[in-house]
Amino acid sequence: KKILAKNEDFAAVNRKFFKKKNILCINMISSPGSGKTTILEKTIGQLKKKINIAVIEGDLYTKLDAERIRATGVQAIQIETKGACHLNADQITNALHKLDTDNLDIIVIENIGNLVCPSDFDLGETMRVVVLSVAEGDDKCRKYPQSFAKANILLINKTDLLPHLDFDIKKVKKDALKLNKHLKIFEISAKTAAGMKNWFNWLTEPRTPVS
Amino acid sequence: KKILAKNEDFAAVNRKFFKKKNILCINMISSPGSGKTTILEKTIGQLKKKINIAVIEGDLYTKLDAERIRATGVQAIQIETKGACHLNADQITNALHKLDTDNLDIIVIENIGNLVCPSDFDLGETMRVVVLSVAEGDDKCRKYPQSFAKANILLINKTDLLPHLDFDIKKVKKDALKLNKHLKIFEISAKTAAGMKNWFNWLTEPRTPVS
Ligand SMILES: Nc1nc2c(ncn2[C@@H]2O[C@H](COP(=O)(O)OP(=O)(O)OP(=O)(O)O)[C@@H](O)[C@H]2O)c(=O)[nH]1
Ligand SMILES: Nc1nc2c(ncn2[C@@H]2O[C@H](COP(=O)(O)OP(=O)(O)OP(=O)(O)O)[C@@H](O)[C@H]2O)c(=O)[nH]1
Ligand SMILES: [Mg+2]
Ligand SMILES: [Mg+2]
Ligand SMILES: [Zn+2]
Ligand SMILES: [Zn+2]
Repeated sequence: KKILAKNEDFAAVNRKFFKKKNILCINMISSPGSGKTTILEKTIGQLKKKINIAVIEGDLYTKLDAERIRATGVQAIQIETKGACHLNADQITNALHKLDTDNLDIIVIENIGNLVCPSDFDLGETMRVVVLSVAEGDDKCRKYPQSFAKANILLINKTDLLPHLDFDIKKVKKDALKLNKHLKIFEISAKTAAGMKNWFNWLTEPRTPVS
Repeated sequence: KKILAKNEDFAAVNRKFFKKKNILCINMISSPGSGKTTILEKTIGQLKKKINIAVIEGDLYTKLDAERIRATGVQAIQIETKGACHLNADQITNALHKLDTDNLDIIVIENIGNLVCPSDFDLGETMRVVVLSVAEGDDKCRKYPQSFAKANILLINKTDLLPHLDFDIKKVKKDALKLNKHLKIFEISAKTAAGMKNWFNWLTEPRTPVS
């Protein structure tokens, strides 16, 4: 319990910072390779003229994802955990010092690709987005419920692959809403841009400062 | 360090048991939804007349995977971790007591869908198989090296989806062999059975009892 208490303290510091600066902070969680970075590349490409976005990338090793984000023209900080399976709030506190946070509208934290541990660690975020790729199968809400139960948004990604898979999207949406009736669900393809408009609209809608 | 020491003790007990019974024990690791259970369904379907296989399933919640395996006609034990992100060796020791292990040739442990933690915990297995689905992207060996570095076999699965993805299979094989030059790599599709023959042959080849 001692570790979580310390994590809570840093999460509270981060949350206060986001509130003071009126920044929407999103903690993005998924299995490895669900499409988090691709979704961010396409989202930033589409919205960077409208809103100021920065990204904090979390991975075990490499700076590959931060480099992909920087290539879109926005700020990206890479955290390398050297093997740890989730991000902690103190790592976010440190990363925030490395960003120019003036005039930022949104900070996205792309968490470690892991559908288990990251959902147990509060980073001080305003919202949680969980990404599920249709290639992973339609039983994941049942088998890995905690990531879906604790999310605000579910992005069902790679819908362009549906014709080649047995993926029952109705069942997934039903399972997800059973776990979390306030979950907002978008069906998207980061590759073809299908469904992305709704996701873009949600991101840019006027937001009353988070209480 | 204390937890790992205890885990090592159970792993040693398991390993001794497998050696005594001349059972090949495979620890199967991947991201969620890479196709572990599907590969096992097809493998058992093909080989169950030749070799006796049993499966120990590990998941956070549900008995879904063990039910799928039992439907093939072989023994399956389901471990539900209730949230923990990897299997421990003592869970395997307990599961072994629930199996009829006489005349078994192979026991497969399908580990929790997680490309990070499971590779740190020795279960007493003889071999480790890591599964990578082409839908996850071709940077995973670089970003999640420990699972690939500690494996004996890499199954690159869902090759039927290659026409719809940017997945550089040569790069992945090069990255994987850089981490682990003894890694044996099979390119398969559990859906179409492409490449599965080589994997079946490896499983059924005569094996000198493990030293
Ligand atoms: N067909 C298809 N492929 C996609 C889509 N989105 C992403 N991909 C592919 O999926 C693979 C993984 O995408 P990434 O964006 O790197 O996934 P990620 O979630 O950021 O991966 P990690 O950071 O390692 O957890 C890449 O090969 C992408 O090209 C999509 O909508 N459709
Ligand atoms: N196209 C295609 N789909 C596949 C293949 N193998 C598995 N799938 C699909 O991938 C999804 C996940 O397969 P599973 O076998 O349940 O994956 P898993 O690794 O056991 O998943 P967890 O136990 O949750 O980690 C299912 O929808 C399968 O039908 C394949 O070779 N090609
Ligand atoms: Mg990424
Ligand atoms: Mg499975
Ligand atoms: Zn963890
Ligand atoms: Zn773990």
